Amino acid sequence: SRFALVLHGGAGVIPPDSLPPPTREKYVAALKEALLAGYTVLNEGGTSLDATEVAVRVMEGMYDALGESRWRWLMMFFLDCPLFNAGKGAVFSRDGKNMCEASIMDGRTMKAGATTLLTTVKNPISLARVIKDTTPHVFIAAPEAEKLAAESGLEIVDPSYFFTEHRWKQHLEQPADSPAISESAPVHYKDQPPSYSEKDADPYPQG
Amino acid sequence: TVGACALDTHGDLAAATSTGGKTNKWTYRIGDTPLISCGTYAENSYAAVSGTGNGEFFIRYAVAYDIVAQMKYGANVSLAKAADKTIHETMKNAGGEGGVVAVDAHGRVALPFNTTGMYRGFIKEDGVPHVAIFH
Repeated sequence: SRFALVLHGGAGVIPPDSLPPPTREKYVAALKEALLAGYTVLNEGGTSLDATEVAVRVMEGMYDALGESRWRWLMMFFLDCPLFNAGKGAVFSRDGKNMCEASIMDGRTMKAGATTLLTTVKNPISLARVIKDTTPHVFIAAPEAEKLAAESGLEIVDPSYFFTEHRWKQHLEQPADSPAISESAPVHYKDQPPSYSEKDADPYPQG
Repeated sequence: TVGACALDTHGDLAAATSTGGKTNKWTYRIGDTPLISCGTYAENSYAAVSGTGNGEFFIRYAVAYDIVAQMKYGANVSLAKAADKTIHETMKNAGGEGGVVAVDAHGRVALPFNTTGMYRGFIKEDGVPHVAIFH
């Protein structure tokens, strides 16, 4: 093929009955939008780096790269898409925080950018791209990475942006035989401590 | 976790991955997603790979690079064969759950996973999006 794009939105133990048709349709539609966003880039002669970044941004929950293209009207339905465990819709840590991470690699130059421990960067994948393109390093984390994101003009949000009710319920539903929620958790949730157990923790749908 | 791999009209490959990590992970735990060679890897002559699943196993087995290494150092190992071996043998035998999406230098795609499902899709020149969740 002259060009191709392949993507995933997470894997795991997904019981069919956990995906009623309306929910499944939302996931399918969101995946198609991500594919079409990347396709538009590739079909217009854009780079694989741009295509992958755009596709991931759609699934991270923010889409703004298509401009006035024919797909833009479709994307309006998926602004702040909370379906996937990345960006908006990210899962919670045991302390009740959303901590995002991302990476990107260019197969032509072998250059790569990676970042982690992010709480305020709306699109982590774009920060990974900035790290690849503008720093002498591959991997930058936490406050220094967030500072670089702000200086580079990437959108910075309040940590509450990443909160979704669905993920919070998953956070609370973990086994109750593990360390209590930390002092950093929202005060009104402290009477329902989430927990962690190496043995029992279901690693999905967290990817 | 979400991710994408692409081959463009210039013949260049790229891979990108983004995640919130595991539910109720330790707050400063770092997974495979930001670790090049574990959750993300691309090398023009071989393939671009993005992974999703139990990150600790993707780290221990350098999953993304393991697939490319088979193609690089093996004798005419295809992307499909390499990806299947890593996901259905190496990962599964170790108790690791997850999958990858990948594309090679010829635009051939592979989407293996050893779990009950993986949200996944691909699109090529015809512009028709193909999407699936379960086997």
